[in-house]
Amino acid sequence: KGKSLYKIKPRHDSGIKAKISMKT
Amino acid sequence: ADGEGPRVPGEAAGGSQDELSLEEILLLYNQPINEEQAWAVCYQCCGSLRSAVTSSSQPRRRVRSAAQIRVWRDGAVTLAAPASDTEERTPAAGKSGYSHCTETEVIESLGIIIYKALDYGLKENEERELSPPLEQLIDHMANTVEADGSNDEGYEAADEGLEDEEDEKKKISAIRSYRDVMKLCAAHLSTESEAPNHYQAVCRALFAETMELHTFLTKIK
Repeated sequence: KGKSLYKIKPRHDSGIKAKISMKT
Repeated sequence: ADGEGPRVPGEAAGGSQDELSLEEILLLYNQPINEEQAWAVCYQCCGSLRSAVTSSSQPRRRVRSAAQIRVWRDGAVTLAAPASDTEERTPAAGKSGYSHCTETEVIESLGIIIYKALDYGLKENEERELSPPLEQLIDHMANTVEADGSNDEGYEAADEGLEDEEDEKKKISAIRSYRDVMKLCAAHLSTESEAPNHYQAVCRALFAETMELHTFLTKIK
């Protein structure tokens, strides 16, 4: 209940995490 | 309001516990939100922002933290003023000041905060694998200001994906309003017309389950 199931991969420079980080 | 245990940290003194911030939810679970919750919070928050645009002269403000996103008992999601909004009231606020904030800037900031809620607890060198539709939604939300419609080719040129992916991009290449975000969130469902009820139910459950967990943890303590 309420659990988040997700896969984790290495961060990529072109990935969304990098793009979001550049904005913040 | 629930009659048992201390209130969730951060709740204003007095009054009933009818709302939780996204930050409180993240802290309590100590894990990120799931994808369905992300779609739901996006949809519900844009719904309330859209209503605010038409029903009041409330100034637009960027979302600066998950603490501003309030999930209500009934499944509504609203955007609260920052706890300390002095920063936004300074004359130097300029582009980021809420009095000059555009709808696309609010959407951009919302996309960033939703992504951070999905990314909560992950290390800097780790990246969560999101479903393509949600990643594209957030990507476009967070880049709305830069994209500004005419830069859509940039995304398509950068991603030489499958044809159906191209179609998906075309569908979401023009997020300019809260309504656009809501339409995309609705399109995520097999029956778009169920979006209002479905996403409200998801947020209502998010609130209820978080309160249940809080009560449980309080009893354990």
